[in-house]
Amino acid sequence: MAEAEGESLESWLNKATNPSNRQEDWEYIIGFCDQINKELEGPQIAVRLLAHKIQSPQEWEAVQALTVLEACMKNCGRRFHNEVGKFRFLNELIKVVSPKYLGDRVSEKVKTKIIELLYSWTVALPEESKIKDAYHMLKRQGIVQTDPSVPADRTLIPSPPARPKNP
Amino acid sequence: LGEESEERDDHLLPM
Repeated sequence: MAEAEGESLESWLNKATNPSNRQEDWEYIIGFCDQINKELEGPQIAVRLLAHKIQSPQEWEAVQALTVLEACMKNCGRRFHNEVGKFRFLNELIKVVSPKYLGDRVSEKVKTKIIELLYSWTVALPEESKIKDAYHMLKRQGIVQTDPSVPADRTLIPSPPARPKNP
Repeated sequence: LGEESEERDDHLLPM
C-alpha cells in the first residue's frame, strides 16, 4: 500500500488525474476520497480542486477528474453532496458544457459525462434542489435536449438491501 | 450566520 503520510488532497488528485496515467488509477481515486473524509474542510477544498481539473484543456485529465467526482459522490457522503449541491460548484460544471463559456472548446465526451452525472444526481439526490435547478436550466437553454439514459449503477441509489438473487 | 450569508451569495450562473 502507498505511504499516505503527508499526502494532501491536492497531491492525491494530481496523481488520480495525471494525464500520463494509462488508465484510471483507483488507488489514488480512493486515496483522495479517504483524505476528504479525514479533513474538516475536505469537501469544500475537494470541490474547488475538482472544478479546476474538470476544466482542464486535456480531455483525459478532465475525464479522470469526473471519475474522481463520481467516486466522491458515492464514497464521501452528505458533507460532499452538500458542496456539490451548491451553485458555486454547479456553475463550474455548467461553464464546461455551455457554449457561452468553455463549451465550444471542450470535447463531447467530457460534456456528455457531465450531463450524465448531473442527471443521475437529480434522480438520486432529489433533496439537493440546486442540482435540479442547474439541470433544468441547461434543458431550457437547449444544452440538454433529452435526459440521458444512465445505467442504474451510475446513480447513487443504494442497491436494495434484500435483493432476492435466488427467489 | 456564515451559512446564511453563503446561501444568499450562492447564485446560478447567468446565461
